[in-house]
Amino acid sequence: KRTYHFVLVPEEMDNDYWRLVEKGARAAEKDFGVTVEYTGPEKADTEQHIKTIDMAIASKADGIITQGLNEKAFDPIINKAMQKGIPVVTVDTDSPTSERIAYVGTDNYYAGVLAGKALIHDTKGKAIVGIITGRFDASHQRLRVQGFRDTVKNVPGIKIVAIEESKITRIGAAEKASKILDEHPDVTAFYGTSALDAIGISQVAEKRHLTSSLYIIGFDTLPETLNLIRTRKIDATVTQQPYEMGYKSVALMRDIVEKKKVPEITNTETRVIHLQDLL
Amino acid sequence: KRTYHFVLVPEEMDNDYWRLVEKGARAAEKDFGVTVEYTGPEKADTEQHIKTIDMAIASKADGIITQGLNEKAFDPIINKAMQKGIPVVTVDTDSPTSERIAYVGTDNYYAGVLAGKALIHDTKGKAIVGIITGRFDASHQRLRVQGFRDTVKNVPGIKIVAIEESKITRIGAAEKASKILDEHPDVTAFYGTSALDAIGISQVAEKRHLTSSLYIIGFDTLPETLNLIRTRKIDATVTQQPYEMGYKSVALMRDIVEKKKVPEITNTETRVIHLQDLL
Amino acid sequence: VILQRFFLLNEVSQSTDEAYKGLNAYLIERDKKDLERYEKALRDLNAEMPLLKEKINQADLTVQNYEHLIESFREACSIVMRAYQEQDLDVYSSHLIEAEKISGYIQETTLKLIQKELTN
Amino acid sequence: VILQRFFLLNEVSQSTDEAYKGLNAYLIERDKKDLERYEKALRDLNAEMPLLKEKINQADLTVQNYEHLIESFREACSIVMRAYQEQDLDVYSSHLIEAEKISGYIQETTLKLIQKELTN
Ligand SMILES: O[C@@H]1[C@@H](O)[C@H](O)OC[C@H]1O
Ligand SMILES: O[C@@H]1[C@@H](O)[C@H](O)OC[C@H]1O
Repeated sequence: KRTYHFVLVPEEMDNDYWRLVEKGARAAEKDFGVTVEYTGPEKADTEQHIKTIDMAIASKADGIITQGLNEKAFDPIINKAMQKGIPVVTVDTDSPTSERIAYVGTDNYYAGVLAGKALIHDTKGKAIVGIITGRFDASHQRLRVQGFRDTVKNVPGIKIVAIEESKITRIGAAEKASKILDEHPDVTAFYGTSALDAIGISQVAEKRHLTSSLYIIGFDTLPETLNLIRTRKIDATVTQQPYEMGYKSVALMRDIVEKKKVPEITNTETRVIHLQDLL
Repeated sequence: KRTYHFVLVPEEMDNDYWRLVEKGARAAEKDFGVTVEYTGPEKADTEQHIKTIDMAIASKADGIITQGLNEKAFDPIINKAMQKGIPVVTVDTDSPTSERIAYVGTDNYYAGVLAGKALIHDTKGKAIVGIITGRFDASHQRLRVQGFRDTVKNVPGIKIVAIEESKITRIGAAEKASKILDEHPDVTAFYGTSALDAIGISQVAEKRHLTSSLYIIGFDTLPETLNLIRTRKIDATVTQQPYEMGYKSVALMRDIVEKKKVPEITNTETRVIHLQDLL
Repeated sequence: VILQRFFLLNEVSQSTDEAYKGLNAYLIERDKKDLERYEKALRDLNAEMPLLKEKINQADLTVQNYEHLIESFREACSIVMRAYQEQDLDVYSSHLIEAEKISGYIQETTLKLIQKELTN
Repeated sequence: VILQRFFLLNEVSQSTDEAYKGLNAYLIERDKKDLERYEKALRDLNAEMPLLKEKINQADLTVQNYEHLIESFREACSIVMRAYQEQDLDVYSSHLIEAEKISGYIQETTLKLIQKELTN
């Protein structure tokens, strides 16, 4: 019996968050006796990402697990794989309008709602907010912003005055946070929607001596982010379960190739944590 | 004394038209004792084209001769070369808003005017026209369409009912000509604005037995195109001088690196030819 | 021995490239000469594939992918030829682009395989 | 002999890649370990370059381009380091992207050089 060959396509190969997804996938690789090929763009890039999926199709992979980035660009290539008989599972970000069989990851709209609720609570309903998002063209980022917007819009004391894109890098987040503070010196809070944004924002806050006065809520629980919460340089973060996403997506894919029924949506846990959760 | 190293970037490496430009450049290479590196996209592709220019800059070329495709994409990379002290000459298509030093090629707006005048004359001012253009994002193609439009707009009997993009391939031209005929069965004339368009259009005309009734005017004088004029499958073509463009752009670049003054615009000859010009 | 592998890998990638170019030229020019180029390149690929299995470490996922890429390339080419004979312009044009893309992936993977051999 | 050239070319491309990754990591983490990685990779490049001139046919334009690419890469890295020390975020971020792009061009050209050797 041949070993199944699954291809896992991250947003970016060396991104700390996606290396956690890979770790979970590797654990499932051992547990289920499958082969997981982890390959994708060196730097986040939609065209490279689509090309990686296309190469996986031409390499006749048994299954493709990919971040689903946005409908327009991804639905055609996901549907091409499905039409060629290669099952697709989306991970971390869904492509719900495509023919993909299942999604494993955070409910990104709900995560945005949680971030909004935390900010309202922590600022006592009064804040001028700047948003740093990973990519404008990524549907999970848009959902996290939308969930946040819908939650804070009913609170008159909270205004969102700017939104910029970090391209999921620290330097990008720092540059755009600087830009927002230059253009809106009255900003009192920042919301970062991808794994490195809060880190970049906190670097700028520190440089401008705003650490104690600026409220920062970010995403994910990379070691650096947890350190910044412990040292009170950021206030909160929305957790995700990248390791579990990696593990479950491989487990699910194995069930699919074995012709077993699988749930269409598997949401992994997400919640907001503050300093007191780390003590 | 080191031999100058110039990089010539065509729209597409194996395109028959650009191989003529290369031929002219090779002749100048011998005459002036310079080295011309002919490199570019395998298939017309703006991103690949810009990357080729960027690699030429990083390779410290002594001069870059490139097709200038459209302002938005090309001006930044042309200006980057100029700022690094590498002179840029545009060939075949100009990027007039960039810092390029000179342009060698057809006056593309004027060429479109000539095509319009020829069509008015040959159809006696009465035609329903479909246009096949190489690329919507190419400024020389837009100029050829604009010159044509401005010329025929004063003639009430001439209507332009459709314009489609061939991506400068025969198959693309044939597919789009089919599409136009399916959607506008009343079309009586076609205008093709890049070197393979008339050839593709004539293939479709032949298939549908419209050769004698459909008026076709194209661009360039590739052997196949001249044959189609001789066998009355197309009616006319607008000539360009690709060999001369290749030769003169290298000669000009050599003058530039020798710090000599050069004219900013060098227009090569363009005119319309019919069957009687080939007899 | 390692050098032999490189020459073989390079030949496979050249044969694929030649097959694509021959097919593409044949469709455009309809010259029998290009059809022969295409068919000869496919025969060369046929001869090289078993050598590849022998010479390159079988267990490697990259090699398995490489063989599948070549299979996918051949499938795309034969769909193009069939659609061309049936004069089905849409099918053959889209599969010609597919064949061309896969030929590009094979070139890329060839170089990756060579680089892997040099780095291990 | 040809194999030695491949190993050398591959080493040059690996040293460039390592220099970029070390520099990039140093700027983010500010860990001395990454600065040493970067500086060691540059020293390796320095040692490999004269060998390259010797081993690879000098007259080839591709080799001249290759040497210039490595020069351009080193220039971009030193601009990044200077801008980083002067805390000039804009300059260093744009030159970091430039260094990364040129590192990619060097990888590509390395494989092209190897392929050229295999085909001639
Ligand atoms: O998609 C990932 C996102 O979920 C995480 O929050 O930040 C990093 C991204 O790559
Ligand atoms: O730019 C070229 C154009 O001038 C010619 O007409 O058609 C081919 C194109 O590549």
